[in-house]
Amino acid sequence: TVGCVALDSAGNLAAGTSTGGTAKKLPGRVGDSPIVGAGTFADNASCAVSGTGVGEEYIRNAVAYDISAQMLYAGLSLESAVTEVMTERLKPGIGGLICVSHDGQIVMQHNTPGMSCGAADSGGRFETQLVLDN
Amino acid sequence: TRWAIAIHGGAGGDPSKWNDEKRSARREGLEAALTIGRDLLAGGGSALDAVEAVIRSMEDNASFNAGRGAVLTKEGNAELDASIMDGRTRACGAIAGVTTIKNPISTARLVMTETKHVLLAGPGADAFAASQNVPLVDPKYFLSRRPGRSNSSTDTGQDPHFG
Repeated sequence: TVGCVALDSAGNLAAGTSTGGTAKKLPGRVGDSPIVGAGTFADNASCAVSGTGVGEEYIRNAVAYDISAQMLYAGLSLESAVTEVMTERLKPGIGGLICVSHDGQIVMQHNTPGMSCGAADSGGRFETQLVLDN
Repeated sequence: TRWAIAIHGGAGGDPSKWNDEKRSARREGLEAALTIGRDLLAGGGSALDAVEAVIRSMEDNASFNAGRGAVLTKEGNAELDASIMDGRTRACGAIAGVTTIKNPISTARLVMTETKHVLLAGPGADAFAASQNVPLVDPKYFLSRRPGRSNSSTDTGQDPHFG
């Protein structure tokens, strides 16, 4: 799976996810990537989210939307919302998330052995990682 | 922060078990994709355009499990999914189980902008893509033989990709 979340200089957020699914999957199996609210979500009022992992768990937990909802309804920060989902809601080894908030905060977390990821911003940040140190 | 961008190339595998060639290919792919997104946003481009361009780059790179190089089903085919969402309006578009669309993310965006629907699946999604004149490919295109590819038999046996 690959994904991208972005905040532009006009203050707009967007998210996208694309995948081939799981290796040797049952033909016809659909994971979370095309399910808006599970693997992908964006709302200018909160954040943009893209996930990667065991898609069925992202669907069951409405992961991407849930992070946005925790920010809007519970007033959590993006980092707190992501941490709650990744450590409390999803079991270890399920996957990872990349997110950017409406104010440009980037949060990337995973509970798998690895997640290839990268981040950049207008402050000069530009980094890629094969193993993210959560 | 005026603009910001984050990307991922998938989770699940343990990079410590990858050989140098695979690690290098994956890192180069990430850097290339992130550079595209950074340059677009720094030039005043939209978040939506950046997301589409970045993901197209990774779909074209056989190091990732999307587009060319995607993992295969039990029957040995690539069935691809993609979605995109615009935070301004919460408009969104998605496709699932497609087999001939070179860049699924761009067709997902067309579902968002050119239809009243959110999700098109299977042959109907492939047919929609054809009606929009997007690049289509023989399904064999996705069966990359490039070293470090995602859909190699080695990867599927020892280093499972998640959806």
